[in-house]
Amino acid sequence: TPSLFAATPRTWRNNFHLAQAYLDKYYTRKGGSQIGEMVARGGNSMVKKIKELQAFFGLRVTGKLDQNTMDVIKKPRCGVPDVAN
Amino acid sequence: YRLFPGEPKWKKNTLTYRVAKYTSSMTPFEVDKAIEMALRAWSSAVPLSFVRVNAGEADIMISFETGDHGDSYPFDGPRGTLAHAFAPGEGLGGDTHFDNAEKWTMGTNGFNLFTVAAHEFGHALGLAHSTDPSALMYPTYKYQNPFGFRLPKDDVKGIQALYGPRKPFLGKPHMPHIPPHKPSIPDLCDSSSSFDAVTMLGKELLFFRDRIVWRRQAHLPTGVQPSTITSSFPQLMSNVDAAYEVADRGTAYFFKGPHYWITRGFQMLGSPRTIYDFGFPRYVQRIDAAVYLKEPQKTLFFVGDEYYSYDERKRKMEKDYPKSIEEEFSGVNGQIDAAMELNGYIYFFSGPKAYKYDTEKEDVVSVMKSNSWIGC
Repeated sequence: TPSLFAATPRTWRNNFHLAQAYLDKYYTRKGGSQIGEMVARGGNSMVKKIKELQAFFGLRVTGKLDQNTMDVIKKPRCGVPDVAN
Repeated sequence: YRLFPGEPKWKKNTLTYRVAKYTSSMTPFEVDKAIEMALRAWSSAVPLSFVRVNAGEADIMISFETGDHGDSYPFDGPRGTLAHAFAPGEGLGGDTHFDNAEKWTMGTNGFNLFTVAAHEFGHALGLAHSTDPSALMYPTYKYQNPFGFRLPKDDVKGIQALYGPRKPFLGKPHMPHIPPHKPSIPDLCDSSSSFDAVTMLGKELLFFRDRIVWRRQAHLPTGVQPSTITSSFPQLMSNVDAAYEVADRGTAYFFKGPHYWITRGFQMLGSPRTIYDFGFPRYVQRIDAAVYLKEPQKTLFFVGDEYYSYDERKRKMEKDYPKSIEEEFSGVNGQIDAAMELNGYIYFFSGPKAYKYDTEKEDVVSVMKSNSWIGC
């Protein structure tokens, strides 16, 4: 599980679910079969999506839900996904 | 910038749009205005034009929706997701939905509809999200002032990659050469005209009409200076509806349609706000005249044949208003175009006449020509 910056268990859980929903909404290719996408066996797709988000927003790509990443996740935004859909 | 996979775009350059469902947090007039300005932001960069329809199917159907609204992208309540739009195409293509759970606004006290709509229409025209933080198509919300908005460079490049640039008109003008538009100074000395608004501002008296403002010393009828409104108040441009000054606060208020601006002297303080900040009912869309009464520290707002009283100390509209102008200010005939208080008298401007009203006697004590105030 991508490590979350030091937080109380409740905050940790809330942030994790918030991040999971965000990544599912904006960084998950939906609809139709996923063509040409090879995911390394056992690769953690959540870490991969976090890295995609961090790359998109120009953050340090760590694959971790650090403070900067959570700040972006909490900002009001457009509902159109950031990855090709 | 980024385009959608397959680079979908509209194959025609005139697109229809329709607001099918409005929000409760703004008047329909405001929503229409914000949508129109947001579309214009894009048509200024590419050879596209937008035609509004009020019934049936349009290319871009616009609506304010709540929660799950049938397109498999449910909204999530306040904050979070603000809106979404679909890439160009038949049916759902181009359609744009706003989350009605948000507080939408023309200003900054909520999510600015112009800002979000301009972003969403980028999607509706074929742009995906940009990774450039200065771009309008960046995914997260950042307020843009609708007045004087210019499409950022990244967005111009993206949209022109799809539709090419809006060509400057190079052909010979079909019309006979029209001289550059100079705001003609309306001849106010003909007796048929009046003022749009009048106010004190510091030691000066300002008289507004169309695109012109006349400035004069309050106690000197000579030396009247006409100039364009834009030269003193660029944001106001023309047709100011009402204005008043609260001298002891050093601020003045200028009204146009459902918006008002606050100034300190000639200095604008921030972006336009909506008149509903004062507590007007939503059906009031504009103010005819306003005057601040120093003694009671109250501002009277005139709308049609009624008037409201706003308590400047408590910053709230007084109860039991609106009241009938005719009942309270007998002797002042016709709609009130402008009003001001000077030396304890209220001056009402209605068409070519100005009524000097004595609040003690509660009666009109003299009537003069409106334009006598600017030396006619």
